[in-house]
Amino acid sequence: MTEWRLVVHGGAGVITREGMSPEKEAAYTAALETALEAGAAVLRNGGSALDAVEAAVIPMEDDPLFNSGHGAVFTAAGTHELDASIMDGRARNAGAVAGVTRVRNPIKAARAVMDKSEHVMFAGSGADAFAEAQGLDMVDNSYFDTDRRRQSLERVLEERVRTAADRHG
Amino acid sequence: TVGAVAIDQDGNLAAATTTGGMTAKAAGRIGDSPLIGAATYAENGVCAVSATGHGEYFIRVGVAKTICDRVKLAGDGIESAAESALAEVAELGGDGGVIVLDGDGGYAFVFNSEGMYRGVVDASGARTAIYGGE
Repeated sequence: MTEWRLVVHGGAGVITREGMSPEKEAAYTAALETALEAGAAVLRNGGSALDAVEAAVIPMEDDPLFNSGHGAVFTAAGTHELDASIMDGRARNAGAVAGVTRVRNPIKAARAVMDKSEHVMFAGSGADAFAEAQGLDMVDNSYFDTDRRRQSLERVLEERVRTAADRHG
Repeated sequence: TVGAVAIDQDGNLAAATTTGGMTAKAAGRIGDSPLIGAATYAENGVCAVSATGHGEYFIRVGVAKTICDRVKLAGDGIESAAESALAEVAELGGDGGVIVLDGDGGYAFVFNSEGMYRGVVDASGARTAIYGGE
């Protein structure tokens, strides 16, 4: 019997101690531990690696700390377009969705593409429609909104305007 | 972006990645997260990868598949393979990171950004880290 193991990430970037409050650090640590335990619960009971990675990712999609699902970043148009993929190492089956706007948990949609279609990827409105037809939980696009991400969008757009103004004197 | 890789008691590998993309992205822009071979890849006995970072560069390098191919064809260890792939990303101007499992359950966190939210759990317990050098 192989020893089971699960590894997760919640994004990479300019993450420094100087820019992190103790409260924020504790919140991220707790969220990572929640994701780890969700996947570990599957694996320690003899479940599959495939079910474990899906189980680990779902709480991170639901947690506004992370850039996925609720708490995802905004597009320039002030909406959300989400992407996800999943792959099973047994037979290299895979599923993915790109640019979905209404699926609460895009990873479930990617899993459904793999399990319930003959295809690997659906995109845009077709992906949303496929997910809905599979009975997945659908939400209004505003479900993904958070104030923190809206402020980030505003900062980026303001910077673009400022940069463009500088470029043109 | 968030992701996970796992090996179960039967030695099967799997990988998953999911994201909202990048702030203020143009309508219709797709990054590496939904692309098998860029941010996500799993092959039993070889490796499983989930990536996070500047997607355009991860797509151009084909990071996840490159790592697994280096393990499978060149006999690299997962850490070395991941460092090589991320060096290619950096050479093009991108940054980010990967989590990797090999076919025996060995794992690696490799990133060329300042930090990466990350964690691992097995029968001995769970560990998490955030900053570089941890």
